[in-house]
Amino acid sequence: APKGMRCPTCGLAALASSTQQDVLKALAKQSILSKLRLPDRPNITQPVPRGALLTALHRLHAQHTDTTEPSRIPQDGGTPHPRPRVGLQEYEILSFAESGSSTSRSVLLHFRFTRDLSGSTEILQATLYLFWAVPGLGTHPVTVRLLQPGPTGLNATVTSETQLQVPRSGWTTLDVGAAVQQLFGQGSQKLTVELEVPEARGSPLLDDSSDSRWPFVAAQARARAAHRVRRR
Amino acid sequence: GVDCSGDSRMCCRREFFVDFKDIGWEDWIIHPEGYHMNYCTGFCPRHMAAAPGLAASFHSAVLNIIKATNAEAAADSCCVPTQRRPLSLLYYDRDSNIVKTDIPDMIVDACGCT
Repeated sequence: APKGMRCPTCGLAALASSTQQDVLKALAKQSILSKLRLPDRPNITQPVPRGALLTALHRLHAQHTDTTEPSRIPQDGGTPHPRPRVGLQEYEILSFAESGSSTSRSVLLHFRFTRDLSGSTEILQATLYLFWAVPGLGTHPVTVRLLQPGPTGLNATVTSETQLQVPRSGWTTLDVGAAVQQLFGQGSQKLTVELEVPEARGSPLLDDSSDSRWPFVAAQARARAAHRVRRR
Repeated sequence: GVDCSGDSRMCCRREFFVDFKDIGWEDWIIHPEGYHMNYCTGFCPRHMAAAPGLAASFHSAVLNIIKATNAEAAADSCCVPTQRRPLSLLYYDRDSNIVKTDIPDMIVDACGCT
């Protein structure tokens, strides 16, 4: 501290114990919110069921132990290359599906990503997890389309389409890194996934009552490095 | 770093834990249950004005003597964090996504005089 100035914590010692506690709690709150880039604490209106959360964390952990080093998604959507180790703040994000309109042949799932990170964060990896409920024997063809809303929020465009042959019930993963990165790059937050079966066989997913098998997207993100100018 | 004990008035680290239930944040922070914030407090006499790791250095010892004897030229020293570690959080964001992140430099592990 400059000569004659007080140190930042000097004032704290002069406060009464209860006031000291209040000041420190306020400081802790402010510190956490600012580091998470949140203007205030989020209001949770629809908490994710505990079963869905535990399943998602379990699957995410299993994926981490399978892959020693996560890969980085290149801008051109080409082959992933190893992620450089830098001291930037990193995030793992789980976005659970909100059900949209559905017919006997198709289901729409909406994934809403955090507006706090959009634009300032680089997506390193994103995986869609779907739990299939496949009745009977034999493989079942399913078309998975990734849709992004237009600038007005309407007129969604198909950004990718994948044909899957589902052999049995269970979890399937799909790389959606490029789509989510594109979404963040455009400052958008909503990814829509359409699942379509060829005939009217009913939904290929389990119904909403099976909480622990709720579809989700797991993304790894990193704060963008600030542009630095150095003078020597 | 020295942890505060009794009524010591010298620079030390005081433990401070914020329980997320106490501040009504347990609904959006899933893990951990609280934040071991800790903070630095206490006096820093001029002869202690150096990072703890430098205290053994001959040059820093000489500098400290100069500072202590030349009070007019020296700046005041403060008790500040010298070692910190990240806080891992699992929380719901404003869109009900679940986010896990490590916030760097949030937990004070050691204190020393500047």
